Amino acid sequence: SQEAVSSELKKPLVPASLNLSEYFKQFLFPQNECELHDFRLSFSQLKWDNWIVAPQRYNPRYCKGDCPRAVGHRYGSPVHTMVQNIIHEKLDSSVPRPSCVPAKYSPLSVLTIESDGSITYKEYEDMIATKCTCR
Amino acid sequence: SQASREAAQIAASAELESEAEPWSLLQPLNGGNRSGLLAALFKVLYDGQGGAPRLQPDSRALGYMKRLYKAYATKEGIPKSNRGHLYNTVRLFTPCAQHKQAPGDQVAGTLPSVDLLFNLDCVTAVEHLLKSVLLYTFNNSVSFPSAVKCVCNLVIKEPESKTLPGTPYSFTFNSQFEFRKKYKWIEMDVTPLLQPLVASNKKSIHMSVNLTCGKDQLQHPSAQDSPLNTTLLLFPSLLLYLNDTSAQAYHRWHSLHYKRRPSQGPDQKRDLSACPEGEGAAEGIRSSRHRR
Repeated sequence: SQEAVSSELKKPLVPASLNLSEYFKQFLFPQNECELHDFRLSFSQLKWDNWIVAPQRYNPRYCKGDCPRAVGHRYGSPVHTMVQNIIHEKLDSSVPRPSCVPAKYSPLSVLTIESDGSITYKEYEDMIATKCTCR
Repeated sequence: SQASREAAQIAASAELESEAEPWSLLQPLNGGNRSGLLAALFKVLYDGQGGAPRLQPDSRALGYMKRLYKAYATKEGIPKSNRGHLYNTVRLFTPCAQHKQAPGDQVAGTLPSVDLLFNLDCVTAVEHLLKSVLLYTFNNSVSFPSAVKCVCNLVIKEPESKTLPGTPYSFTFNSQFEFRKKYKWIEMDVTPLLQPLVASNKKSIHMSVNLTCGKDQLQHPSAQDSPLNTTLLLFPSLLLYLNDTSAQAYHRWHSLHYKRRPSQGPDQKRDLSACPEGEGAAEGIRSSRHRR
């Protein structure tokens, strides 16, 4: 009826306290978006400094945060990621949303003392996360 | 029958697995580096313990390896990309048994000949030898103003090494050492001798080393009255430069040539190679698409 429509129209579209850009942001990007985080550890925390001589500090980094619903090219995600999102939202919520995980790594050089007293310099693959993706 | 034999095999392998420690099942199947970082990481995940107790290495050897580390990696541990060689592993062994065989001859500049035994248990089957060096250290840094010429005679003492095809039983080589600035160590390349032994996965190498250096070229006054052997420590360390071919090791040439796309993991690549016609079919579609 006309009264209902007119009363609806009178309602403020956006709460006055919230400005427009903030309002739209909650739809476009999740608040804590999937991204790379630092975690600097020293091998003495693991009590390994008696046999790992170098490096002194090691930052393996990690991925944390929510994946936006329409990921597209933003994270280098395959189309499957959006399909999984749709399944979660429309068909079966027991299927998990896509996760924020590392997509690329860089190597790490380690100098260690072996149990027989020999000394080893070795370069290990995939020891530091350098890029995140949603999958 | 076939079925009962398969059932017996499955039962046997299940029994084997139940006996093995759970964390050891996580070990890399390709016989990868069992004593290194990975084994320790698995152990921490399994029982929270760190590395096993270790023998402490020689301080000079540790100093040499720290200097090598600084040359090869940044402070954060990232391998420097400006290196042209392919080894991703360097192992330094100090002799686990050593003794002097015969006294040297100071007048002729001959150092006492020594008997050395190196234990290479840590070298795994997936590590291929690229270069091997005997590393002599000085007990203090000395400087020789001119070139010193040394002749080194190496003899492998393993009786069975005669049976190894192509193993040079004894090995004499002349090395010209250019001492121009302060030195703490000298390196002698012994790759031809060690290559067949490491390739045949020998775990201990027994050799005798005889070093003679030309005394008359030592211009340095202090070197005249105290010949090389009082400054040069007699028992060298053995350095092996290896290429670890396991999946966990960093392969520089691989990362340069094959940029792995994030959407394509190694297993997908393997799936394609598992059914080559699949690859051919994919190729065919791509080229026809290009044509279209």
